[in-house]
Amino acid sequence: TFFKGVETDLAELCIRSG
Amino acid sequence: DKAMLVREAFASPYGKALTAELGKSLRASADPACLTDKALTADQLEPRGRDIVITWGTRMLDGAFALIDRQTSDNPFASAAELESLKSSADVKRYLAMEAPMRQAKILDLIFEHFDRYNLISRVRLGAVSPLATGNEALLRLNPADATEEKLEEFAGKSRSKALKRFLQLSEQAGAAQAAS
Repeated sequence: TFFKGVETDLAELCIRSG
Repeated sequence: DKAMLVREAFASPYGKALTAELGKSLRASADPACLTDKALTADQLEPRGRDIVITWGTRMLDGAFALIDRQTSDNPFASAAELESLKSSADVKRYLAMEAPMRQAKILDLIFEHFDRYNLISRVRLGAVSPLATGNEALLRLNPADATEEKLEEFAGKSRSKALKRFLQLSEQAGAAQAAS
């Protein structure tokens, strides 16, 4: 869980999650 | 300084190869309509993605080492001072310099394995980067760890330095003590 929240930064690069 | 360790690891040849792989994944996974909306170009993805992984990877190492440091301060290694003083020996310095690519590769593998695993579990739609996860043999071959280990064994085997022998002995004990704690 060291990367928990990285999806927010990746979303800035248009990487989708979910 | 973990931030410097991570930056140096990413600047190494294997770090650059992993960064290129991250760039490929980002370009393949980014939503084109979103890129247009944000006025982002495909070639901006790799350097920006690299910065993100460096920031988060540094945070990960800081967190992991804080845990280890706490445990080793509870159970200090008896010969820690001797081990530290041996690092000023020229032979030990040479050994540690030769070892750098292996240390960097371990840091990089650790960061990308955790990054990939988190993305998989959290359903982040980004292709994996770590060559072990993807079975990318070309990238796996760029990992200098095995070749470095062979060189180190050869160097240590030929060396007559008492300082180096003692350093290796104590390093092994320190590693075992750390693993145990």
